[in-house]
Amino acid sequence: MNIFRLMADLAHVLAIVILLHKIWKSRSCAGISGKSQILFALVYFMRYLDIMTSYVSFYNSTMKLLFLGTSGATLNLIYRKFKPSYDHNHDSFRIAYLLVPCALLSLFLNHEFSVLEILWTFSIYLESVAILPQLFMVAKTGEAESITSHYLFALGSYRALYVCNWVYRYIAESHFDLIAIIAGLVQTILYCDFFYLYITKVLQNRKLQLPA
Amino acid sequence: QQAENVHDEL
Repeated sequence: MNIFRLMADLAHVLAIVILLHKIWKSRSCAGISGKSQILFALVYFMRYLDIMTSYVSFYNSTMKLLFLGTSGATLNLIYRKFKPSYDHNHDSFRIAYLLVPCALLSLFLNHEFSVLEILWTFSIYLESVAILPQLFMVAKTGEAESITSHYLFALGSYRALYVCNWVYRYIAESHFDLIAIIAGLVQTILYCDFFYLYITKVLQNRKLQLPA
Repeated sequence: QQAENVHDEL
């Protein structure tokens, strides 16, 4: 564990807390893509199946359970409790366009052809693009509430900090996992445009509005 | 050094 990874995990937890708090406080999930949240739930479920087969640390297991639990809770809020506020007309990204390529890619580009390993690989590929329905929704409506922007910034920072962690681990431990690194870079690059808008608009107390 | 398919990160 190094400082980058700790910061990354904390940013990830912060993102989840911001999202749950926003939905709960406003009693609404307007502006939130349920499809991205379905993809994230799928990511955690596929990746953290190993909670039953391999033990890394108390920290790891606790975080895995936390991510599984909170993603389930988020889906419950969007698709059950506050379903009337769910903006499904604007959440029109076809997730099959992400699921199918990720599934095929994980069958061909993996570290080992075993069930758990392929599911892990699939989750890594899927996570890298899981935010696209949400970004698509922001692009479609042309705006995002500040709180949604904070959520996206925290969530984007998490994988960017993991990239720093991987650079550190490569130097300090000669450890690297090419699949995670490339997918992490793709994931971070997808947020770049948003990061730019966040820094130039939201941090100046302006609403995130895209040019028409 | 760990085998590559031991995933110790989240």
